[in-house]
Amino acid sequence: MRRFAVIGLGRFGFHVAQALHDRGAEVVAIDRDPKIVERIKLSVTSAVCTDATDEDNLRSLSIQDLDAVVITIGAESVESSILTTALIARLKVPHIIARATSDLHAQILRLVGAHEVVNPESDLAARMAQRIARPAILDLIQLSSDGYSLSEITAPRRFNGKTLAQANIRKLYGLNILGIKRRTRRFHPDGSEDFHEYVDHNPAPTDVIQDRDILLCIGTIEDIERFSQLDS
Amino acid sequence: MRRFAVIGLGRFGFHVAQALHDRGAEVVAIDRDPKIVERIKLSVTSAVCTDATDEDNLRSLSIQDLDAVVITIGAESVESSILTTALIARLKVPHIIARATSDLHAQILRLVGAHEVVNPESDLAARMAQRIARPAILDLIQLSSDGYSLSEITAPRRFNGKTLAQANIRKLYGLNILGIKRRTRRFHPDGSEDFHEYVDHNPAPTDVIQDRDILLCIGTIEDIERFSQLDS
Ligand SMILES: Nc1ncnc2c1ncn2[C@@H]1O[C@H](COP(=O)(O)OP(=O)(O)OP(=O)(O)O)[C@@H](O)[C@H]1O
Ligand SMILES: Nc1ncnc2c1ncn2[C@@H]1O[C@H](COP(=O)(O)OP(=O)(O)OP(=O)(O)O)[C@@H](O)[C@H]1O
Repeated sequence: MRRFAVIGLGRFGFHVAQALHDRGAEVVAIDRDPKIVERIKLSVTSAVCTDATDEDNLRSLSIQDLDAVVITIGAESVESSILTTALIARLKVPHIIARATSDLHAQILRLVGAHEVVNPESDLAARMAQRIARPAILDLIQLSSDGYSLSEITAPRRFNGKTLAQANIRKLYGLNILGIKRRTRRFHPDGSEDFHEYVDHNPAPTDVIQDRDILLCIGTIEDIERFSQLDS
Repeated sequence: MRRFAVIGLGRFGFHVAQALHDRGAEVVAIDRDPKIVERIKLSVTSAVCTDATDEDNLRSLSIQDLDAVVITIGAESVESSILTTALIARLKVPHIIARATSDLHAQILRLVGAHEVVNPESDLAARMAQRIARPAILDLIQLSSDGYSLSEITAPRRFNGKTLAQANIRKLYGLNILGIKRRTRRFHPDGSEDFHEYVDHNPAPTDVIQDRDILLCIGTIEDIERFSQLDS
């Protein structure tokens, strides 16, 4: 069982502590506000009310024995966030994740010892903008630093009724099709109907692409963007 | 070119407006605080200072002609968020995305007409917890409602030196291997060195799995979790 501390229980930290606990991890939740500590008590392994910028407080909690610490102190206490991260780094915790509220804050957190920095608002904003600015790209995760990404793309209409072999997407557009996601209408004995989503993650060259199929493909971001705009 | 409005320019909304503009979309950024409108002016198509809960103000901005509206008003003005979403829904905008700060808030936004609801703090907390509670699973996106997911998993040590055919992962563990991600050390003429990450997204059965390879695989969440814990 992995053991974590989550320090700073604002909206983000509170969710992180609960989500880790729900996945079977041991979680110590820390905040300096007694009302918040009281509220989280039932959803974590243990909750402690203390000021995390005091080194003696952290040592008394044996923070150095944990697998990872997540520092989620936010915009109203940037000073506490930086001081706490520097103290935790001194205790040689193997994995330190800190939350930043600006690029400068992120840079300072890395300098004082954070191994990983996240920014909930800007991370989600970038993912959302990527998705809605190009509606055909339903999701995209970047796989490597040279731009290889996996994405779900609504099949351009020109391929409806064609087999994967006829569409020849790898040769013509540089994308490797890994799967096809399809929604089919299901009729129930009681007369009602709903949609069922299934993924064929081993499509054959003879499989036919249907209207509104979603293609799961790997390629460079440029090839993915070009392919997703074939309908425009 | 897709045309958007982003209403409520706190930390999240500000990032959304900038990220959409950076991807080539036309963006109208709206807030009732003149100082914030002044700050965003240079990074969007146009910025307007107005109260979004007044229907005449929205009509005078021709909101009904846009492709999508993102309402990112947050925790300090839940009332404005709900009223604005209801008004935008009345204008029949094709795609309405609203930001919620709690489950109840999210439920109400859907009832008054939001097509999509996001919660930056809890969405990122869930993704992070999924990743750090099970360190072998580096990233995971759910592909369909029956639990099929794509994930990046550090290859369990028992497979080092084996070919994909020998490892027989599909038959023994139910996972389809789509690619292998590998970091190799690169030496430069000037004597320095760095790591290069590349993805082989068409691995052959005779390819050998090396230490610290990352396997890109598709399967059910249960099969992914079981496979990722083989080293534990
Ligand atoms: N020195 C400290 N020790 C312990 N907890 C702290 C310390 N400083 C701040 N906190 C706690 O961190 C939490 C989050 O910090 P803050 O209020 O600055 O962020 P926020 O931007 O409002 O967070 P969110 O966006 O997640 O709601 C608060 O609950 C606060 O009590
Ligand atoms: N009726 C309204 N019309 C236009 N803008 C509004 C209205 N009500 C609130 N806003 C703006 O919405 C923005 C974000 O709202 P709020 O401050 O409630 O959220 P927040 O939780 O602090 O946001 P974040 O976490 O994104 O920083 C503020 O800049 C505020 O001026």
